[in-house]
Formats: sequence, C-alpha cells, structure tokens
Amino acid sequence: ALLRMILSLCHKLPAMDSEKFNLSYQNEYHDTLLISYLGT
Amino acid sequence: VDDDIYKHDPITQQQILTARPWKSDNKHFKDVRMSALALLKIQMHAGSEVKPGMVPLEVMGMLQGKLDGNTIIVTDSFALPIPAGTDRGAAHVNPGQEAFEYMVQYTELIKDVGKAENVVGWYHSHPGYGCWLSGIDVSTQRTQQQFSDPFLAVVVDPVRSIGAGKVEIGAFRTFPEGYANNATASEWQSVPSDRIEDFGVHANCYYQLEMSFYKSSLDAKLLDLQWRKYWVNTLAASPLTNNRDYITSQISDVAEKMEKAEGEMGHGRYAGMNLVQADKRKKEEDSQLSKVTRDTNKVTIEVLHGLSRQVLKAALFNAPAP
Amino acid sequence: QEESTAIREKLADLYQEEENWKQCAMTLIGIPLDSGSRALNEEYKLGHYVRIAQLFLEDDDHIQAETYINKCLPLVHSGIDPVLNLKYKACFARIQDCQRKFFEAATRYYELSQLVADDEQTAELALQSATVCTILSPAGPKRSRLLATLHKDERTNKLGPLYNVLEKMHMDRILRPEEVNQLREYLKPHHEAILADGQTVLERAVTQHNLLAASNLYYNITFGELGALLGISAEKAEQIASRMIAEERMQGSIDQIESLIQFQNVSGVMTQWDEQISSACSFVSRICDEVIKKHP
Repeated sequence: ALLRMILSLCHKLPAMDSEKFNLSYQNEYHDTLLISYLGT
Repeated sequence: VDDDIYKHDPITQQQILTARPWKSDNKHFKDVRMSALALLKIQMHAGSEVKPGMVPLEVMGMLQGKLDGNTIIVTDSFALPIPAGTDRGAAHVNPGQEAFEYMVQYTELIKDVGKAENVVGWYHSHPGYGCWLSGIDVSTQRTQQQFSDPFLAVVVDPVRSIGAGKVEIGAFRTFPEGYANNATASEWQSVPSDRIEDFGVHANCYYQLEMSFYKSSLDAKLLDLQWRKYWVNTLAASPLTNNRDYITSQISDVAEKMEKAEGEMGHGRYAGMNLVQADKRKKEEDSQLSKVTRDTNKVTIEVLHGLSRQVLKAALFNAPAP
Repeated sequence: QEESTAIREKLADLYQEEENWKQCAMTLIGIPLDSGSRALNEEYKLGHYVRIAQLFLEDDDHIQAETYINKCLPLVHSGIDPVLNLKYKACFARIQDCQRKFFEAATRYYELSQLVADDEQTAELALQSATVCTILSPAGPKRSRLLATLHKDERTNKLGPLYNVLEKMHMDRILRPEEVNQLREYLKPHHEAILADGQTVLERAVTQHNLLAASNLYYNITFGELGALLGISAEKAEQIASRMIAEERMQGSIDQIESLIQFQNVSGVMTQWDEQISSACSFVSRICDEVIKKHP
C-alpha cells in the first residue's frame, strides 16, 4: 500500500504542465522582472 | 518558551501600580513582551478585514497583561466591535460608544472567570501603510496615558505582513504634551504619500518600544501540531498572486512620490536662488529622492522574494521527472 | 355615497365568508375612493386596495392583484399601521412569486419572516416561502448570497426536507432526483407550471443549479456526459449552459465541434498550481506518517 501511495505521489508531479500555466508563469516572471527593472 | 511569565502575582502588580515609576520618567517603559496567543489573535483580527479586491478596513481591540520593571507584558488581546459604517478610511479608527461599553463590560466579566490581568493597552491596524501613530492615534494614546496608564499602543499592518512574510507590528508610547523629544530620527518608514503629512508631523510625539515574543510549552506543542499545515501552506502559497493589489498600490505610491520629488527639483532649478539656499535645497532633494529610492528598493525586494518562491516551487514541483 | 359604500362593504363581507373572492373584489372595486365629496384618509385607501389585491390573489389572478397593489405605492410610508404594512409587503411578495420573479419574492418573504418574528407560525410560513423562492430563483452569485443568508439563519433547519435541499444548494452540491421530489409538497400550483422549453419551474432551477455545481467539480466535460449527469439530453444541456454563460451566471466556453464545455475556473491557473502543490505536499506528509507508523 505504501509503495502504491508513493507511486501515486509520483504521478502527481510535475504539479502543473499545461500551455496555459506556462504562459501565466512567464507573465508573472516578466512582470516581476519589469518591476525590479523599473525599481533599478 | 517561557512558562513562568504566565504566573500572575497580584500583590507585585499592585505595588508597581502604586509606585507608578512611569510618572517620573517619560521613557520608563522600553520593552514589550507579547504572547504568541495575543500576536496570533491580533494578526487574525486585523487580517479578517483584508479581502482581495476590496478596500482593507481598520480594526481595533484591547490588550491585557501586566508589568515587569521596564517591560509591559501582553498576555492576551480581545477585539472591539467597531460598528459598520464607522469612518475607517483615514489613518485612525474611532471606537463607537458601543465599543467603550463593550470594553468596560469585558474587563468586569473577565474577573469573574479568573483572568486577573488588567487592560494594558489597545491595538489597531494600518492595512498597507505601515506601523506608526497618526495624529488621532497620538491624541487617543495620550488621553489613555493620562487617565489609564500604564497604557500601550500597538499598531499592526496585516497587508505588509503578507508581503513581508512576517508580522509587521509596532509598540508605541506617547510623550506628554509639549515634551521636547530630541529623538534620533526614527528609522526609515515607507509611508504612502497620502499619509506622509500625518506621519511626519507627529513622529516626535511618541517613541517605539522593542518587541519580543514568548509562548508557553503548551503553545509550543499546539503550534508544532500545526507544523504540517504550516509548511504545506507555505510551499503552496503565492504572495505575488495574493498580494497583487498591495504591490500595485505600492508602485503607484512610488510613482506619486517620484512626481513630487521631480517637481521640487525642477522648481528649484529654474527659480533663481543664492548659493546657501541651493545647498539646503540640494540636501532636501536628496532626502526626498533617497526616501523614494528606499521605498522602491523595499517594493522590489518583496516582489523578487515572491518571484524566487515561484521559481523554487517550479524547480521543486514542475521539473520533469528525472 | 356613504350608504352605497356601507352596503357594498357589507355585501363584500358576505361574499368573503362564502369564499367567493372574485365577487367580493368586484363589489369593493365599485366603492368610489377618489370622488370629490368624501375626504378619505390614506390609510383607509391603502387598506382598501390591499384587501382587493389579496382577494384577487386568492382567486389566483395576480395580474389584477398587481393592478391594485400598484395603486398602493403612493400611499405607503413609514408611518402607516404596521399590520397593514405587513399585509402590503406580503401581497407584494406573493405577486412577485406568481410572476416568477423568485429572487425578488424570496428577498421580500425573508424580510417578512424577520418582521413577524414574534408570530412563530407566520414567520415559519414566510421563511418557507422565502426558501422555496430562493431554490426556484435563477442560479448565480445573487442567489448564492441569499442561500448563504438563509443557511446561516438558525430558523431554517426546522424546515425539514426543504433545509436539506437548501444546504446542498448552498454547498454547491449536485441535487439527486429523490431530493428534488421531496420538494413537491412545498410548491404552489404556479411553481409546477410547464415552461416554454417543456420543463417545470422547479426542474429548470434544479438543472441550472446542478450545472453550476458541475462547473465546480470538472474543469471540462462533454455535453453527453453532462446531460447524463443532469438527467437531460446533450442538446438541452448545451442550450442551458450557453444561456447561463451568456447571462454571466456561469464562467466557461463551449467548443461545439468537440461538443465540449470548458468551465472557466475563476480561481485561475496559478491558484490551481498551488492547490496541486498543496495536495502533493499533504500526500508526502501522509506517506511519512505511514512510514513512521510501520517503522517507528
């Protein structure tokens, strides 16, 4: 049972891998770098 | 962890209240020790009025505790009912009559349940604009110190607490009217421009006390039981997403301050001025700009903290399986 | 005119005793209120119109009832007799209920239930009507707020099966057909009316609610599956979903080629990411507990 739990945990990763997520993540990343650029 | 601090000795307390050493020394109290319980209750009460997409509202409550030499020990806190519609937009929250009645009743009733600590102060929140005392706060605190001393003023900023990842909280006491406080300039505070007057004018009417926190061994055990919830929620949190409104307000505040600083610089450059004045003005502009720079650094660092958490999470949970 | 009015009022009382509501109303309508010779006070006029509206409601003629309740509007103010004020509000709520303005009717019924709080039976009746109208009102944010208010009101959990449905709707859970059938005993004839699309008012409300509940359960689903889940055809599921999206009572997008509906999870993809991480971390915790249990 323990091994099955560990296997199902592995299936949970990667936590999110969709086009939409990557787009949102990149947006947030660029927004933040822009803020730090503006700050500088 | 400090269990002894929870023992209450009414005789010692009464002796201190009779001696009233704070009457002869305006800076008698130097430290505050606050229990984890009181801190949690204050933070949760203040945070309860901060909802995404809505203007955060101020809250107010009372502190209970005791005295120990130069230290005010805060053992517990309780929220005060502020009637809906009270003017809570400005940098002060005025308790209604209802709140005062509640406070009187509460302090009487707690004696019946064996809580011996007295009310030793009040707290209120400044959501998003830092921990300091506004003009109204100073006069409220001064009145309390005149008639209900020892009395402490605690200010908490639930919005910045989320941004900074730790509780933004400050403890203050005021000086009597007219006391010439040749204080060292208080350490830099990032205060929004629409409140800077209120902050500047009264900054010398009060002083800040050192804050430290303690918990009982029971608290430690209960908090340990929360450990799993804590680390899961910490890893699964996105301050950048949760704090979007706050970051935006910080950036617009920095922009406003830059406009002002630029205006003053521009004005000084064209109007004829003699050498001495130029030097004075130069200093002023530097201090204006240097404050804006520090505000900007603060916002940038908080935002980069948020981003680094996102990058770590992506590295931890999104990296393709080896 | 005095004599004529007295005779008419006496005759109306007789008709009312015989429960001949329409005749009673017609008799009262014949009493002239606005003729110059008699100066009548506003309260008398208000009571007169409210009684006529109530009679038409008893006769299930909410159109006529609305005509006379509208005559009351200029006469209603804070100083009127509280009992008359309650009768007026009750009339207004029942008319909106008959007009299938369920959300407005529910709000008024609930307000009434608080005004008559000391009269337990009347309050319970008003609360029951408020709950039924809330259940029948169109699914969406406004109704959710009213569901939350009713659910928080500790008086509602005495409403039996009605409360069960209220609680499931408040929790955004899917309603099963057997739970819906328990509602029938609380419905009035006009709640069972068949609408243009062949569904009854209750069926439409339940279908919309279940669709909204499904949008919280699934990221996306085909209309075939959705129809099976809701107990309706795929076409009808698509029709209802598209209408709710158009009325902004549900967030989502429809791909007709794929016959698929993509529910727009309001929380956004970054929040979903955090939820995934949170569940993975909790899972790690559970595995650690299991390991510690087996190998202390």
